[in-house]
Amino acid sequence: NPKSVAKDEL
Amino acid sequence: MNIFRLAGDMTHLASVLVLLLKIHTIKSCAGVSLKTQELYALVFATRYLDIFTDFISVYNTVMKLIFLGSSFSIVWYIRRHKIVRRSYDKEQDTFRHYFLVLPCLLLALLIHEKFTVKELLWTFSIYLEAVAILPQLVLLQRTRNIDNLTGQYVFLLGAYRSLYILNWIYRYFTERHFVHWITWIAGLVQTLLYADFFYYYFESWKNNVKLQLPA
Repeated sequence: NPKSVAKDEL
Repeated sequence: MNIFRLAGDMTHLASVLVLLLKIHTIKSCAGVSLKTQELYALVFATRYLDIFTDFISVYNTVMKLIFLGSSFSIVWYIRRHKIVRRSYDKEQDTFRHYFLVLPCLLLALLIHEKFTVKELLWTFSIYLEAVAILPQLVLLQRTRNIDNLTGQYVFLLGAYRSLYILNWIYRYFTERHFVHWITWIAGLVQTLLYADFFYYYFESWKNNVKLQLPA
């Protein structure tokens, strides 16, 4: 399932 | 990494560097809200905790270090620098930013994705970033006019948030990557806060008059 939260963002 | 995300990060980087450069060059922080800068330093300190545990990319780590360094430097300049601190408008910059921190903390305790310290602090930083600009906007309203660098600072921050929303839309349709609704709402609220500023900023730019915010 797609990653839920944009943790790779700033 | 899509173009919206990169452009968003670059405008965000520009906003803090423009501000730091202004303060360093003219040794003045007139028109700058220390409260907003302290809130941003807190946002970065609570969001970038993973800098030592999760390595995502060199770009990600370098940008986090720059944001942490620049936001704390700006706070240091306004609080400690013997010349800059004299131009800080203490009487006007009176927004009780603790009234922003506490509700964000409570909201993070109520609405979060995982109940871990790192996740709670991360969620707190998302909420806090959404409202961190308020003391600056209030200060701009009070001081009535905007010297262009502070106007540019708020403008660039607004642009960064708008680009991030485009980035989330893009990622939703391409990577089937969806941003958690918490992040969506906080991001939208934050961007809407800039909307009226944008309107007056463009009005003043179009009519080539000094930017005046209505009281």
